[in-house]
Amino acid sequence: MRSLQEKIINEGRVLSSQVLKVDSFLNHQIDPQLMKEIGEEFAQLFAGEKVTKILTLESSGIAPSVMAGLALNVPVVFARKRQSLTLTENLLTAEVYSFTKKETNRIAVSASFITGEDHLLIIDDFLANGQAALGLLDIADQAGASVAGVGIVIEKAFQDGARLISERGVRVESLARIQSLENGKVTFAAKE
Amino acid sequence: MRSLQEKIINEGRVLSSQVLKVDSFLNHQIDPQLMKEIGEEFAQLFAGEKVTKILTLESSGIAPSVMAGLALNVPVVFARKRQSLTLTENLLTAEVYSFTKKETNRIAVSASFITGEDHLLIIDDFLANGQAALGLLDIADQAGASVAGVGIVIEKAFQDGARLISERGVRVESLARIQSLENGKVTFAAKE
Ligand SMILES: Nc1nc2c(ncn2[C@@H]2O[C@H](COP(=O)(O)OP(=O)(O)O)[C@@H](OP(=O)(O)OP(=O)(O)O)[C@H]2O)c(=O)[nH]1
Ligand SMILES: Nc1nc2c(ncn2[C@@H]2O[C@H](COP(=O)(O)OP(=O)(O)O)[C@@H](OP(=O)(O)OP(=O)(O)O)[C@H]2O)c(=O)[nH]1
Repeated sequence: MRSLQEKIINEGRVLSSQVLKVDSFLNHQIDPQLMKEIGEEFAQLFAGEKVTKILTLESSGIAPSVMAGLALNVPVVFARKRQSLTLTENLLTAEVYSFTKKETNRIAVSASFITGEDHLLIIDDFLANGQAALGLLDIADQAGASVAGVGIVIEKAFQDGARLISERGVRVESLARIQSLENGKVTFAAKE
Repeated sequence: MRSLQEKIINEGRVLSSQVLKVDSFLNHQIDPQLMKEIGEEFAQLFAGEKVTKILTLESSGIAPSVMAGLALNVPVVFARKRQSLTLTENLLTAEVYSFTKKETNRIAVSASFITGEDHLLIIDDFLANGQAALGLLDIADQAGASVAGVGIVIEKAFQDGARLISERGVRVESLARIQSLENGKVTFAAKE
């Protein structure tokens, strides 16, 4: 997605060969107009799919997902990583391992909102090692829901996430694919 | 706001005399079309204000804020309650006390995104004791930013938050105001 790539080049900061900082438009400050374009792009990519609901993860997944939900006219459910005042019963959970923190975290979704009738579009901001996305796919399985695919804003193609998801037979659509963050520079993967 | 009140009556669940559960459209599952209407309502209420940016708090504040940001054509910044991979430098923080958990939590915003040039609209999903909103006002002060007001989706008018904010001379606009949750029933405050 052109405007997203330009935003990454102009505003992204390469923190290391592993991490790109995009706090100015995606992870801390949000550009609503860009989110709307991102939502519409996901809606177009998955237009043929009869998606019934979007599933994402708090917090950075929420803005792109809500815009995609607006474009597809479907509800959005965000999995929680920590306890909430009202998310207490009927939970579907998955364990998500963090390579950086070397610890496992539990994510949770209410079974009231994802059922076997659903055909889900899973959306997240970054795809790196893929553990969060795999956790959401696990939750979809527990609910008996089918999955139209996984929509990602920024994929780090030099990490394993996309491969792990594709190997499960799930379609992955990334709006920007980064081949390398070496030497402080963003290199996008060649268009397929 | 009419459609919001109807949604609360039809889908809200009164958990106690203190807590209303609206997980089906605001706090876990999100209704994007309703969020868009909410965003447009905030934009109209604060149209005269020359708002430069919206400030909110993860996670439930994000969806209403992003839609308001779209309607006002301004960026949205969400304060974080917990550490994040890239939110590490130049932080403005505030302590937020939780009456329920009886503990204090630190919220953080990067000073890169809120400055003395900003005229902020603060938005959140619920207004109860007001500690989170007061924390965001504290951060606005530290940055030297002026505040157009606080926009709230659901205010529990029987708690002190609105009064505490108004006493600071800050305008509060709540799209739904609940006078009581006694006896399992939602009673809205009379229109002023
Ligand atoms: N900015 C940035 N973030 C990255 C990058 N690679 C991974 N992340 C994010 O880092 C966060 C932490 O990942 P971990 O769960 O610790 O996983 P990992 O070490 O196995 O990658 C996740 O944020 P999250 O769950 O999305 O958190 P939140 O922002 O929603 O709160 C993930 O999306 C990157 O290159 N740049
Ligand atoms: N559903 C619901 N939530 C309420 C109600 N009253 C307060 N809350 C929410 O409860 C959460 C916890 O509040 P605390 O920080 O423990 O504060 P408190 O005990 O002093 O009220 C906050 O969620 P938060 O910060 O918004 O969390 P998140 O949803 O953004 O993760 C607040 O918005 C209510 O009647 N119904």
